[in-house]
Amino acid sequence: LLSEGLEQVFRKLGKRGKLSESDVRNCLRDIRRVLLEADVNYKVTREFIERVGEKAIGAKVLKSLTPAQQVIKIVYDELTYLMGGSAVGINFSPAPPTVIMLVGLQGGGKTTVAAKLARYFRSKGKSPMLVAVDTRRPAAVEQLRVLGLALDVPVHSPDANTDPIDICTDAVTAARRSGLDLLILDTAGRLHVDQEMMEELVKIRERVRPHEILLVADGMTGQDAVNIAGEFHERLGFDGVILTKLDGDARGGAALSIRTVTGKPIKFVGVGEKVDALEVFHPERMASRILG
Amino acid sequence: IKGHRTLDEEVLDEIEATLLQADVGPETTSKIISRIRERGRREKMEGLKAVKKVVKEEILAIMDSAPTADMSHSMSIPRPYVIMVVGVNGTGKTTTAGKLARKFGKEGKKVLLAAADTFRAAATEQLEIWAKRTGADIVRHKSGSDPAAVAFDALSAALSRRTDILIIDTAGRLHTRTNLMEQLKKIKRVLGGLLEGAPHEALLVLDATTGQNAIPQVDYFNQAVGISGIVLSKLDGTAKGGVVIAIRDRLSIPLRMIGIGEGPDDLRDFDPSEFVEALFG
Ligand SMILES: Nc1nc2c(ncn2[C@@H]2O[C@H](COP(=O)(O)OP(=O)(O)OP(=O)(O)O)[C@@H](O)[C@H]2O)c(=O)[nH]1
Ligand SMILES: Nc1nc2c(ncn2[C@@H]2O[C@H](COP(=O)(O)OP(=O)(O)OP(=O)(O)O)[C@@H](O)[C@H]2O)c(=O)[nH]1
Ligand SMILES: [Mg+2]
Ligand SMILES: [Mg+2]
Repeated sequence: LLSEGLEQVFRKLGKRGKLSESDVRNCLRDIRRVLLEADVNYKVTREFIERVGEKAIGAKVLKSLTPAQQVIKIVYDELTYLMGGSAVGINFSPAPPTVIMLVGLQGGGKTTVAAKLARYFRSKGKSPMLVAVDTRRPAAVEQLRVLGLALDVPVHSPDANTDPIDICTDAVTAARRSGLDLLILDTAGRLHVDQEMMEELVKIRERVRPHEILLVADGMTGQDAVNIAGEFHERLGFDGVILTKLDGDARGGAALSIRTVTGKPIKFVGVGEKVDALEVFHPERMASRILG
Repeated sequence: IKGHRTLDEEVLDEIEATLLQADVGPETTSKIISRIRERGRREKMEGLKAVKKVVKEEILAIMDSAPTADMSHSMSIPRPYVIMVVGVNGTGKTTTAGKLARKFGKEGKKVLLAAADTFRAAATEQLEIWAKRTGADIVRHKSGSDPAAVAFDALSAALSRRTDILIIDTAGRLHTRTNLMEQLKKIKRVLGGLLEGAPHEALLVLDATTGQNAIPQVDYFNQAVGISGIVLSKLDGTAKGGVVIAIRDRLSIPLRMIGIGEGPDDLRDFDPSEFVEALFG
């Protein structure tokens, strides 16, 4: 971890009430394994361990904690700091309707999240409309219609026109006409490496100008989280992330991976199949979860 | 000697990075690396290429360690052959059920689909479209009804209609939801009560993008209903699905098939050597 020069300095400081290098090294070896078990990406883990190593080595020894406990505390604080520290609200437009666009891989939970967001923002005084932009998946439109019906939230679905861009622009017109101030676009799941499908999202973004693009990612995603988020970030760009299915026992290391690689905040987490199972993201809770 | 050892450590680091980034997980990765070190003491292994070859052999040994029963059947199989499709939310169960209906339909088999997901919005409608697409029949109840009742009705229908293959699509459920796992056990009991030996297959559909959580998923589902095989879906993405090596090593459940797309023909038999090559690709 340290250069030869620093090592020399270190050996001299050794027993002076500072965390010794070997204390830190041994602890970090275990922490590395914990993070990998928690699905934090390999390169993100390596970078993170180096960062923590720098903070921990030479840190003043606290009387109430063992060296290992102290390193863990530094790790926990660093994790919390890295994943937090951003405004996690949604940017509402001064000129309604505000448009939120949901994107992500197949099966991540977008359609369910769309309904959850509609319910959440309605409880905050907004008048939402759901837009079924997925014309590919069998019964996707029906799925959103059923969810909207149960919530008594209007759902704009494609008529004869199945062009995703037209569906969205028609929805904006319809929302304005009805005085609705929030549009939630539920797009089809797609692979980040599907050029054509990623291009479709770029075209929707350019024509419809959403105020907020949210990546909906499965909370049990492993190492691939960096590729998925990285590609969506580069090709399309997004403002925040919603991590789903965290009601299970997945550790959720993808949260740190995505945040590290894109710099974008996690805004909400999905914690169940029902429409009320949506929570605002708490970085300290995620940090404890990742550390197991 | 000292120079040689340093090179091997660099090579091992690179192998370790590849395996970890493929979701093989730290425990199974260190197990594989230890085996490589062991073999390195007994046999000559110089350079990355040689070590990679040995790693591939070791992984293949794990992947091939249990017999892969062939799903394209002989005449002696029970009729109907009952396949239950299970797994956590969003992994591709309904789509896989549809792909299986296509596969068996093409083999000239009479297929019946059972819409036993009575909970999720438009789950039945989704499966109905797959039935139309693949020429399979479908049994469904209204939303909110008992999934075990759907399974029972479907099996009764399959028996009376002399169906060859009955595929039961179940609702996604997190393995940590005890009540939902109990529901799955009930479906299994009901099937076995009507036809001894049913379900003949319980396929767990696992999303290739899933990390280490795949291990408890397989473990819990296996304890609940006994998993006869895994289908690894969404391998057309960039995820390597390396966690199946850890699963095979610990639970020896065979990996049967892979999903490589959203269309009806995007289902392949699992090929261990192709899989191992792709890990290092
Ligand atoms: N347990 C749990 N299940 C969830 C959560 N969010 C979504 N799901 C479930 O995950 C499955 C997939 O959800 P969908 O909303 O259909 O996912 P999607 O991203 O729209 O899928 P595609 O449109 O096919 O890409 C469904 O069974 C949902 O009920 C969550 O937070 N917890
Ligand atoms: N790219 C790709 N997508 C797939 C594959 N298998 C399924 N999907 C997609 O994944 C999404 C979820 O598929 P479903 O079949 O609804 O998954 P499920 O497990 O039945 O979901 P729930 O019933 O809600 O738990 C859909 O958009 C499918 O088209 C695959 O092999 N590759
Ligand atoms: Mg959807
Ligand atoms: Mg389904």
